[in-house]
Amino acid sequence: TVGAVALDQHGNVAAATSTGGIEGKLRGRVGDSCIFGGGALANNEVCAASCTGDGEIIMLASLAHEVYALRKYRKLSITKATRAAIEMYADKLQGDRGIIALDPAGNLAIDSNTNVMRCAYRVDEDAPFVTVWKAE
Amino acid sequence: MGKYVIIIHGGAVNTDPGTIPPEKEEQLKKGLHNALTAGWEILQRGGTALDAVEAAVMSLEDNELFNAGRGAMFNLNGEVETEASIIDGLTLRGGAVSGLKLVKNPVRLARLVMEKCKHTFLTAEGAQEFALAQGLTLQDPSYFKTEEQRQEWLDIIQEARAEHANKHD
Repeated sequence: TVGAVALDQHGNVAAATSTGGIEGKLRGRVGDSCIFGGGALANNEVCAASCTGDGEIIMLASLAHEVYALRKYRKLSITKATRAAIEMYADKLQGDRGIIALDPAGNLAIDSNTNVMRCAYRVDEDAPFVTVWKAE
Repeated sequence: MGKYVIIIHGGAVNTDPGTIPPEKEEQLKKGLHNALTAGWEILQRGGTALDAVEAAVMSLEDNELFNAGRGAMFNLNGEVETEASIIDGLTLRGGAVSGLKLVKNPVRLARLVMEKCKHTFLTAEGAQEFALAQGLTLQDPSYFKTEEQRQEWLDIIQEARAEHANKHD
């Protein structure tokens, strides 16, 4: 799965997610990447998020929407909201989860419960950051 | 003009570090960097977040190292079926597509659904008919299939057959 979130110079955010799903899936299986609130969500007032990992649990946990809800209603920072969404229902909904997210102020979060989180970001004219491993 | 930021991902997984040798890690980083730059350049010029996320995701869809577009996983029947969505935080409009077998860039189709379709989510043949009507690039199914994914699929098929066989005397 791949995805992106962005904040532009006009203060608008957007999110996109795209995937080929999981190897050996049944024909017709739908994953989270095309589900609003599951694999992606964006709202100028709150945040933008794109998810990756096990689609079935991301859909059941409404993962992108959890980041949104934790920001909007519990007023958590984007970093804490993303971490809480990664951990939410982890006992019942077990599987890989990764999230990239940012708020309208440009604060960003990258988190996962995996050792691999292929990701990159760039803020303004600062140097880009690129990694394959979560721990880097 | 305010701050601009782009973040991209190319998948999260738990795996043995030995399955990603240094040369593959470098290729993955290069692919991520290219996609990041495709989106960042749009933002830097004053373009929209919507255009930036679309450009970044299209870059990753075109790179066979990532599981989207070309290089996507096989289903049990040995076919590729892709899906995507895009959302505009300004207008709260969105577009989504699934069950695609021929569309080169699913995220581009999702954007067109958002902007030019009275519906929000199109699937399978209907989505592909809409793609054709919008003049999107379609590809032969072979375009999406890579040798690495084919081999993984073969391993799964053979494992499933072996498991099934073990259930019988």
